[in-house]
Amino acid sequence: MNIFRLLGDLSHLLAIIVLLLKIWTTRSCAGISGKSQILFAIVYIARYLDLLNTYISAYNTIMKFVFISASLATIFFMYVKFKATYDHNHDSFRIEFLIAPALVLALLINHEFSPLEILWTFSIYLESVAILPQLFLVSKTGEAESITSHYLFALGSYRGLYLLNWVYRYYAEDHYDLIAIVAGVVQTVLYCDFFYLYITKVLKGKKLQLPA
Amino acid sequence: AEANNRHDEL
Repeated sequence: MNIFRLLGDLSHLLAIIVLLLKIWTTRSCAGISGKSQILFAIVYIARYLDLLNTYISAYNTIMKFVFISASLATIFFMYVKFKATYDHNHDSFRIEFLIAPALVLALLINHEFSPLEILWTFSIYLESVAILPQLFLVSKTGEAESITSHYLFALGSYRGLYLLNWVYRYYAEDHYDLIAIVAGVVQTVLYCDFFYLYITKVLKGKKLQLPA
Repeated sequence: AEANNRHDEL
């Protein structure tokens, strides 16, 4: 565990908690893409099936458990408890167009052709594009509430911090995982436009509003 | 060790 990895995990955890708290306290999931949340739940479940056969540490187990539970709770809020506030007209991204290619790619390019490794690889590929429905929703409505922006910033920073972690591990431990690195770069690049708007607008107290 | 590294990260 190095500082980048720890900060990445904390940023990831913060993002998930901010989102749940936003939905819970405002009793509304307006502006949040249920499609992205479904993709994240698939990502966590596919990747953390290793909870069943690999023990790493208490930290590892607890974090994986929290990510799966929190993402399922978010889906429950969006599709059941606060269903009336869900903006499904704008949330029209077709997630099968992300799931199918990620699955095909995982079958073709993986570390080992075994069910758990393929699911792990699938989760890495799917995670890299899972935010697209959310970014699509923001671009359709042309704006995002500041709390939604904070959520997106924390979520985007997490993989960026993981990239620094991988650079560090390459030099310090001679370890690198090309699948995770390439997917992590794609994932982080997808947020760049948002990061720019976040830094130039939201941090200066303005609302995140896209140019018309 | 490679696989463990993969399962260690979140």
